[in-house]
Amino acid sequence: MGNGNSREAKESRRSRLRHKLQKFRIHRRHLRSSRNSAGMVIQRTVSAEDFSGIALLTLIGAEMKFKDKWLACVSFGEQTFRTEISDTTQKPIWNSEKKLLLEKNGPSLARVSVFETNRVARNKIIGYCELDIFDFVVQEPESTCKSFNLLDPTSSNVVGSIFLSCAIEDPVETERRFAKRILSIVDYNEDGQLSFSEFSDLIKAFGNLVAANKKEELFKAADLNGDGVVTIDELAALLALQQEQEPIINNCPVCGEALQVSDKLNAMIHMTLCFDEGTGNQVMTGGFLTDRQASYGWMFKLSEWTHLSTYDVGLNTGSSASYIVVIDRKSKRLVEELIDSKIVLSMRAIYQSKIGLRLMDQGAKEILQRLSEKQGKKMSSVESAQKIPRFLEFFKDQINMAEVKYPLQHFKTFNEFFIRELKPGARPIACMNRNDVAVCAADCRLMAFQSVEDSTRFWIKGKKFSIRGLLGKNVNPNAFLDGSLVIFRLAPQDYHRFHVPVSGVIEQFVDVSGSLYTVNPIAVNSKYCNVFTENKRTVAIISTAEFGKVAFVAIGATMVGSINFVRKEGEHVKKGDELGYFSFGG
Amino acid sequence: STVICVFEKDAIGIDNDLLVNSGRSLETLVSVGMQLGVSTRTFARSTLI
Repeated sequence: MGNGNSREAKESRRSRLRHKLQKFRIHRRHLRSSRNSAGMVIQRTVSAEDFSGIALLTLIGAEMKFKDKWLACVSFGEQTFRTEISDTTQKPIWNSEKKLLLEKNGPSLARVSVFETNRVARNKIIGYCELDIFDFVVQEPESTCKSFNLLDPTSSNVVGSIFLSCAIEDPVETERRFAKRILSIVDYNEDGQLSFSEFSDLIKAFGNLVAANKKEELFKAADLNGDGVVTIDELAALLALQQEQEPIINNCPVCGEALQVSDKLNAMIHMTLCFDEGTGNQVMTGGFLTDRQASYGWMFKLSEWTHLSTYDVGLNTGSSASYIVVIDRKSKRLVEELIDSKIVLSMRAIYQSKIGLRLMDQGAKEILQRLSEKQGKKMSSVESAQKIPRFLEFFKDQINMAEVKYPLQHFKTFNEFFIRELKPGARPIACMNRNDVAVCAADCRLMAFQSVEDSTRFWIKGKKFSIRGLLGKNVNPNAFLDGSLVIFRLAPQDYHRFHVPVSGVIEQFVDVSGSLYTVNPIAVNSKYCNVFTENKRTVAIISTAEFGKVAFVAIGATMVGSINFVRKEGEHVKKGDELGYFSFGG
Repeated sequence: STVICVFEKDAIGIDNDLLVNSGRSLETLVSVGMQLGVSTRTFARSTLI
């Protein structure tokens, strides 16, 4: 076992590890000095106490005393992560990895627990061990597999053994990868080069006004041949150099947390882990995500709905805010809708990059599903009603309570308020007596195209988009091929009930299972992302005398994945009738 | 969340202002019940179900 050593021995091992990391830093200094084309020698003092690093812990497998299905959990500091469940066996194999942050004065003791899981004993703890990660990496610097006894938590008898490996990631390598990774986020066309505008977006996201004012200067310094573009490698080198001289990253572009500019290595490690969290990049994911973790993870950022439950992820963040511009049909004016630039950057990172979407493996999709389900439960609790006044204050210019059917005290949960009804007549229906006039189905931001070809030319960039894909395999698409397309996108503040756009008969409802990606324009405009054909949705076919068949597709999204219809198959519906609503949930 | 309505080919003449905005990749803020478009042909209901 890794515990039970004397304090002196532990301190000695830590000193050795610090020494090892210091060697990395000296190497890095030399590396930078030698590649500094300006001939400037960088002097950086590194204290041996200034310890920080990333440890890669792998839960390889275990040997237990009886056959069952097994899972293992690692608790480290405030975080807990779990493996997948093994097959029924006495020797489960997980090979699950997790990166852990080791920092000065931070946690070092990890507790690994093994649970049996079956119908009778769901997730019953059978054994555990504790190990000091610092000790482990000093004793086994090359990440060899090591066995630890598993103790019964009630009797301390040995009930099996677990096999683990752990290694410290080279900080030089971590930094190099990080620089390339963060810069590749804004390389929207993925040509390996950054234009000035791509670079500017990144600097803006760093939340450093001084750097933002110097971005031309920074860009010029990297663009050695003056052709207006620089390679990612050149910019990575420049960024590293600038960080040494004058830090330009004040805030983590992922979670927005203010970084300690004096502690560059820790800042970089923080951002590296922040990027990894929730992307599915790591085999072992947080099955027991805390709210704090979830709110710091990528997945939670991948929705414009995030701020509904975390107002601290504000949209009114001054220089870091971005806008989606829409045109108000009634006033014929352009309206800027605020969206947090961190969310924009996160969405771009995932949805508009091939690499980002590759990271969105099955595990990440499950996290989205779980987060949405969790959010559904939270927003249906009585406590959630407390959020309503702040929500109203936040959107005070966009929600008119005078047109809401019931007074505020009527709503016992946030979800009830979210699916609020409007007073009769609050939404006049155009040409009510003419069924040859179709009307808008929702309070929304609308895009309309006379043909599918136009829709893909101007808006839907997912390579796999098709009417056949949108309707799913259980709806005959023939009537709709080459048809017209109208997209109604609902924003968090909108009235969330949808209405019938045409009068007719509901022929059928067909549920199509799928993911819960965001339906934000950033995702819709991504060639790598196919939200309309991959998200969970319900298709209603309405037969009409005036328009033929109309396919009404209600598509769920991150956080708001619950699709509810209030009409049934075979019912006659009149345009403007309420047809259903979206609510929080999975 | 999003709703997409798909109409049969040439079944609807969508209002021009909506098409113009969309052709500029610009979303239009609308409310329930606002006019969307007008039918361009008449279908015999008997052929539908």
